[in-house]
Amino acid sequence: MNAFRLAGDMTHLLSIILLLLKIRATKSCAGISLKTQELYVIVFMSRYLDLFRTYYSLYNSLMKIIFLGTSMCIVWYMRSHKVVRQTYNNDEDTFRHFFLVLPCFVLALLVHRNFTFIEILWTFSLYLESVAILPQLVLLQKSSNIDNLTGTYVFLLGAYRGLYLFNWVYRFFTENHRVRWIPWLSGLIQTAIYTDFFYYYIRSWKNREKLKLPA
Amino acid sequence: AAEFSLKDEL
Repeated sequence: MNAFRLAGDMTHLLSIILLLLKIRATKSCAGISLKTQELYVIVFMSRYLDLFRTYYSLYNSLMKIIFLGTSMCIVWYMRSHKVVRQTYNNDEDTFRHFFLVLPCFVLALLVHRNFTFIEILWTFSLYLESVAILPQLVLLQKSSNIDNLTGTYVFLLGAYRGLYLFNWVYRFFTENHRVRWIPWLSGLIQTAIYTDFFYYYIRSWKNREKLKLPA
Repeated sequence: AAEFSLKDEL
């Protein structure tokens, strides 16, 4: 464990907690893409399969349970909670997210490190996570006013994988100089997809104005 | 030794 990775995990945890608090406090999920939340549940389920097989550390197992639990809880709130589900804007959240799941799965079948069940699903989860934010970004472009909590949520979610990139550089130089293109490139693409959002988010924060993404 | 992978990460 290194500072970059811990900072990355804490940023990721904070983003999810922030979203959960926003939904619970305001009893609203306006501006949040259910599609992205569902994609993240698929990412965590396909990545944390080894949760009960391989024990790395208490921290690792605990965080996996927290990520799985909170992401499913968010989807439950948006789909089934009697008040929150009314605030979900179905006809704005239009991204066909299953057009992301299938290609990522096929790509994982073609490009992977070992052809084993766990490895294929782990690789699939990396590919899927790199594009999972797209429905949310598309929804933000349509939103006239993005509330601060939602903007901060997306910012932290984007920042966590950026910190992981530093973590991989650090591990490369301090551990064993092994190249791992699949997680590295997936993480790079994932972070690159946020650059547009990062630019407008930081500019709105500097100019003290409302966050607005160009349509 | 177990082959190095980044699976010990989240």
